[in-house]
Amino acid sequence: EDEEAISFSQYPRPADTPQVNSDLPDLKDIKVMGYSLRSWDYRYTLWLGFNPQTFQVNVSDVHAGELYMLAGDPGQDENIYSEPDHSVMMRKMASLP
Amino acid sequence: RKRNVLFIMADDLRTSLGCYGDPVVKSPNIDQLASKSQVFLDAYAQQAVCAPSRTSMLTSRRPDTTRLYDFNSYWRVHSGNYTTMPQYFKSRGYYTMSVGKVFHPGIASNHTDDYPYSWSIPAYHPASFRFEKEKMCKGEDGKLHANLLCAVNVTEQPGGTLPDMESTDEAVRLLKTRASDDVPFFLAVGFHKPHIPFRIPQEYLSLYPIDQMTLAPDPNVPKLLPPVAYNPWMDVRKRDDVQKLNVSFPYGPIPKDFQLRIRQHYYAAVSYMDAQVGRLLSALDELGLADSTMVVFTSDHGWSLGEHGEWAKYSNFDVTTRVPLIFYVPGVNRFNEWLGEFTFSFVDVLTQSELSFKNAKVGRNVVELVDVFPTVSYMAGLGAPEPCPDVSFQEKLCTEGHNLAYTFQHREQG
Repeated sequence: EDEEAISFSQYPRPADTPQVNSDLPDLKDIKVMGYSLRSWDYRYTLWLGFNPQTFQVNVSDVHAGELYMLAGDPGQDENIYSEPDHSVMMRKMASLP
Repeated sequence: RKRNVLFIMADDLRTSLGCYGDPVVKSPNIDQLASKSQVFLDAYAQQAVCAPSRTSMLTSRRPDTTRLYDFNSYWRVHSGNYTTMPQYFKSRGYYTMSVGKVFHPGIASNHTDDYPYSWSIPAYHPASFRFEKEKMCKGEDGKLHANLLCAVNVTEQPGGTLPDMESTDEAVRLLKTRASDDVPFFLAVGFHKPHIPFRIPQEYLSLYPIDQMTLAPDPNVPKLLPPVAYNPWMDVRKRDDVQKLNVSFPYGPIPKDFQLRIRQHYYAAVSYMDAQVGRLLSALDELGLADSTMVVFTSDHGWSLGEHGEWAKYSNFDVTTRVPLIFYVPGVNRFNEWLGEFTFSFVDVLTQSELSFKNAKVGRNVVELVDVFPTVSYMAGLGAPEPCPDVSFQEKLCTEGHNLAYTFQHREQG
């Protein structure tokens, strides 16, 4: 109970750019999985390579990232993923269930 | 004593509810429920699309364990023969019933809504739902179209009804059959709204005059949003009235006047669904079941209403993953109680829109829909399933969520 309360959400994509099946890709077409950590303070998302045959994600294959600090950006409009040192977030992501 | 469960699910309902602080929407019946309940303000779905989210919540396993990310497989043969929440109740002597959209219908629930594993009787689906995918919306040309915006005169609809009205009728009928039975029940009622198309009774539009509608506070696609994070809202684009707008793919935008109308219709759909919840809860009360029935209200995920230049679900933004999560547990968190008064009086939003309710207790801790199964089970007195091991494909009964019951003792004042 001392752990930081976090929710995990995820969404699959067939490609790095929007295409007609981006909303609802069939399993065989999933190439990228976006995993989000949502805490009280932030939402941190990594879009990672995904193999639909093995259901395995490749944590070293980072397609994109998002980081929103919610105190100043509750609408999640200012993606600061490329700005700060977010190695702490990376470690949290590495411990995903 | 026995504790029944009434499990109510909305479809695509974001936290646009009065009890979640939305200043526009009118949802007095859900607000009334919230005023006597534990309200979790920060609850999140595991994937913002129907089948994966519902399967995840009802099995208390994450999508990586159900291995369902689309609509095209049944978890019992695709990933593991996991016990569902209603199945767990059924195995403990409950009479379990499904009305409307609880499991995602079709392949994802074996074309049976997981009957007979999860339910004591076959799931009920409203007959009028088949018209939902047909051309039912009168256009300006006087012809019928498959529109997104589809406010209708219900008396002119086939059978003079709509799917959620039919589901409410059936749920009330089932409640009546169980009211005097000693066997406890688990009744799941899944409403179809505010899912598109916004095929709703036209009178609910009057609650939201178009000249009082506003755009989303951030209607543009953020400059630094990675393209992979963006969902192009294809289901919205495919509707006849949206196609006519000739919106650019993938980023649009939708013309502002049409954005306002989408928002108006979404809110009206919420109020219409709220009225069905009110009818159901007042029936529960009138049948003398409000003191012996736990009520859970939630949704499979949210819906973007123009935020970030997006519509529909299909993303990881809060507007699509955050959901209402409300637990009414008689004897535990029944507040504002006056002897002799009804717990859940029906509030007709069309004539009593000024009526408002205040949350008694809220929980601000971040929680998840995988927490619902262990929490409901525990609060019903059955005990929560054990936590799943790291690899759980062979485990029939376990949870990847947390039992939130302890938070019921750590409430904050609303």
